[in-house]
Amino acid sequence: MGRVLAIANQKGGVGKTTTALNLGAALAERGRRVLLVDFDPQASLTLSLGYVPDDLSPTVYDVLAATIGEQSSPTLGDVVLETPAGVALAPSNIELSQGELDLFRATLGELVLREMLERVRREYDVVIVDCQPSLGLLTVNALAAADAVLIPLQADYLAMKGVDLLLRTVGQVQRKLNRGLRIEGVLLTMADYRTIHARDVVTNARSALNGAVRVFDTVVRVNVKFKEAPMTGQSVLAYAGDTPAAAAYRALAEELDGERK
Amino acid sequence: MGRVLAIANQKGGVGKTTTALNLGAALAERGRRVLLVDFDPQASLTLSLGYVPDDLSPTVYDVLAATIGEQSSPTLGDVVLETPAGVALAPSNIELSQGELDLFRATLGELVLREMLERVRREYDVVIVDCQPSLGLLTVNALAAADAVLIPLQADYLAMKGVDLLLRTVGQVQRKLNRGLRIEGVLLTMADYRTIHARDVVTNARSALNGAVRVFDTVVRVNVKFKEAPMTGQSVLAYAGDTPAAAAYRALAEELDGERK
Ligand SMILES: Nc1ncnc2c1ncn2[C@@H]1O[C@H](COP(=O)(O)OP(=O)(O)OP(=O)(O)O)[C@@H](O)[C@H]1O
Ligand SMILES: Nc1ncnc2c1ncn2[C@@H]1O[C@H](COP(=O)(O)OP(=O)(O)OP(=O)(O)O)[C@@H](O)[C@H]1O
Ligand SMILES: [Mg+2]
Ligand SMILES: [Mg+2]
Repeated sequence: MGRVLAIANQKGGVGKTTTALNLGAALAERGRRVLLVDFDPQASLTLSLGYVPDDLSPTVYDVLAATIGEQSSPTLGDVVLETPAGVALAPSNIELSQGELDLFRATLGELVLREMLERVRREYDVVIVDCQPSLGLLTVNALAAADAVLIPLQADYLAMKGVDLLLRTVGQVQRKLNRGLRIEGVLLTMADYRTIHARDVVTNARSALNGAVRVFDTVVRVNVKFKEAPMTGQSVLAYAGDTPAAAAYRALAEELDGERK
Repeated sequence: MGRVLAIANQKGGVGKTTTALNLGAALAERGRRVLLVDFDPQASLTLSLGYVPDDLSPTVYDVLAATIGEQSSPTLGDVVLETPAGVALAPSNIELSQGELDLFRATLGELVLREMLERVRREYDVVIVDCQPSLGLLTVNALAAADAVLIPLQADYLAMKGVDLLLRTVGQVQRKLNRGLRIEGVLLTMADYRTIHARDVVTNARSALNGAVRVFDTVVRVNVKFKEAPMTGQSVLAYAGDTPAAAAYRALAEELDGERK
């Protein structure tokens, strides 16, 4: 119980937030108790669930500041929202960018999220942490707190180039901060199968990574439903439940969860 | 001469690098002397022009460190590469992430890029600075050094939400660091006109922003040529010069440049 999964990739716009939300919703649909942690000051995850980040208080930042300052409140449990998507959400807003600076000056600043999650994680089967497009201290905290990291990989050339650096960073975290961290797998995202380019990248990614890193069988294909769902504050499972978009994340949840019964 | 244009948007994967490269190439095609500055440690711009970032030395980071340390060398001119795309490139690699930390501790750390550009900018008509997906010190340096900022805006709901924060940051930089900074305009990117969603977002963006901020007439539409060109180290003008992909950035260059003859 309380398995922590970080969704990380320093490249921008590769589907981290979309994966955090829809994988979380698919796991909840399977009866898991799911907590999503928005660990990005840009708060796309919080927005996607229909909230106005700047109107929320307290948020993940307040818990982070309290933890660094050794204050007992607020805890992560105190900021959690029960969302209509069937998942719990620990929301963020732009104040979390101050959080990265606070972590910088804190003692053992890489281990603060781990401490923040310690108590609340027991109340959930899965805790999914959505990261920002950077390998800075917020992301390192997520990797240091996680049991596993899932890497969304956009099916194009430039995005592939960044994977190496991410894997090296994961290796550093494993050696110095979190021996138990494993790579859950690489999820190919935003694949436009009308183009040979995407199909080539998917094929190349599997051969380049397989052996070293698991690549999920599920490939999430480009689908406008992913762009529309955030406007309604719903996961794609609720917004367009009988489309291939929803089916993709249900299949991913099956790959992740199916082995763990 | 020596006009500095920052390409900025803290949201990931919205087309900053693609715009920096292809707008630069289109301006060069019109006879302008163009310098591209890769100010992102992930070095997508450097990669897109066919280089292996980790093999390059010295890079933008070395100039930044020298400038902070008040050393006369290397200068930005010393690291510039003449690329086959007809543009000059000041390349980066992952060492530039150390640069953000160095700027943090430096005196007047927001004004270092401005100083780095001072001499070399006179040798060019246009200097285009490609930023990372963040509003941290590297991006602030770019905004503080720029005459104008061009904002690529992906034609979807989540990306639209980030514009407000970016405009507020630009306002802060204008008041505190760079009175002359203006907004060149917003460029709608990655629009998939087969979907009503993209067309709606384009329409909404124009009405939401127009008046406050110029929105270019040019809209860059989704086209797989943009994903393929980086694999060949060419701009899309060279790789697929007679396609709508190339035409879009030529039209943008016309909008930008045409007024300035
Ligand atoms: N399979 C898909 N098809 C179409 N659009 C998608 C798909 N997956 C995600 N998107 C859209 O692409 C944009 C980027 O996705 P998302 O925000 O999930 O990426 P991210 O990696 O979290 O970005 P960032 O690095 O900025 O945090 C969003 O507008 C999202 O709705
Ligand atoms: N009009 C387009 N059509 C199709 N693909 C595009 C288009 N513009 C850019 N791309 C591709 O989308 C991906 C993201 O674009 P790009 O790297 O330019 O965004 P970015 O804002 O610089 O990302 P980051 O925030 O990570 O720096 C790249 O693989 C690029 O080749
Ligand atoms: Mg995100
Ligand atoms: Mg970029």
